[in-house]
Amino acid sequence: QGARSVCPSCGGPTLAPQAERALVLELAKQQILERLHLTSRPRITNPPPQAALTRALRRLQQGSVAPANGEEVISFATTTDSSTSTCSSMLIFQLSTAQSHHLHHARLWLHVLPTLPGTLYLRIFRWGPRRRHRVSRALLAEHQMTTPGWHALTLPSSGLRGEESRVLKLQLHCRLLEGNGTTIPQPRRLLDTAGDQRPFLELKIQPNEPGTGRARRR
Amino acid sequence: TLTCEPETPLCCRRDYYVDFQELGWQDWILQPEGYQLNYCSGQCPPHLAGSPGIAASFHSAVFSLLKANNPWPLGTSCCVPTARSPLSLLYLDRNGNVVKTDVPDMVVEACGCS
Repeated sequence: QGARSVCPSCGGPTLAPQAERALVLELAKQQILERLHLTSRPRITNPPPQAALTRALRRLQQGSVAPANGEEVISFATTTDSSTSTCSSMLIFQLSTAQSHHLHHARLWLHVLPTLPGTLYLRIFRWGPRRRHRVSRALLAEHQMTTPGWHALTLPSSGLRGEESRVLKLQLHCRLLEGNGTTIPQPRRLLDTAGDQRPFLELKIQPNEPGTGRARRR
Repeated sequence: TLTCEPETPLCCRRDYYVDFQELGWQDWILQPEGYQLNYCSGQCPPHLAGSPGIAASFHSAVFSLLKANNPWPLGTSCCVPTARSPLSLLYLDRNGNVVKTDVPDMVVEACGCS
C-alpha cells in the first residue's frame, strides 16, 4: 500500500500485495527445499505411471506407519530387456545414497498372474558390483506362493544396505512345484514385471541418527 | 493466538496458504496440494513480553519480574512462533521414487512475544 501504511514489526513501509505474495512464495520454496535437504527441486525424468503409483499408494496406506522422523520410499523396478522369461528377470531400482544407507525395513511387492497353475517357488538374489571380473551374487530370500495377485515379500534390510552404488539389482529365480515338490514345466509368464502391475520396493528409512557416520567409519 | 487483521499492530499470526500449483511444483509434490506458510508479525510492547500467545503462566512470571525490577527494560521483546506442527509430504525424488516424510515444525500454529 506504499508509504501510507507502516509494517507493524519493523516500522518500515509495507510491501504492495503482489510483491508480498511473490516474497512469500519464494520463502515457501526455500523452506521446503531446506527441510527436505534438497539444493534444488528434483527434475523428474521418468515419473512412474499414474496407475502404478495409485495402486502402490493404496497398498501402502493399509496400516503402514512411517518411522518417527523417518521416510517411507516406494521404488518402481525397471527390467533389463535381456531377461528371456519373467522367471529370471533382473529388477533394477535406483536409490539415493542416504536411502540405501539408512534402510531398516524392505519389502518387494510382486504381482503373480492369475494363470498360476501350481505353487511358485521363488528365490531373490542381490547382484553386487563386479569383483575380479566376476559378478557377486547373494541369496536374499526364498518364498513360496500358491495364490495369484499381489505378494509382499520381506527382504533382509542388511542384505540391501550399503554399497556406494545407487543402483540395486535383484534377480528373480522362480520355478513351479507340483504338490509333491517336483518341478513341472512352466508357462512363459508367471509374474508381471512391467506396466501398471510392475514390481516395487517398499522401504522404510531411519532418520540420520547423530553419530551414524562415526559408527560406519569405525 | 491472535490472527492478524489489517489493523492489528500487536504480535499475531499471519496466515498464508501456499498452493504448490502456484509454485509450479505440483509435478513432484504429490500430496498435499498446498500448505499453510504462516508467520508471526506485530509489536511486542514491554507489558506483553513473555506472552506466548497460548499459555499465560510464563507471561505472568515475566510481568512480575518487570514490575519488581525497572519498568522499562533495555532489551526488546520480539514476535516469534511459540507452537509449530509437522507437515506430511509425499513427493517424487530425482530417481522417480515416491518418498513419504513428515517434516517436523513446518507450520506455525501460534505466535507470542519473547
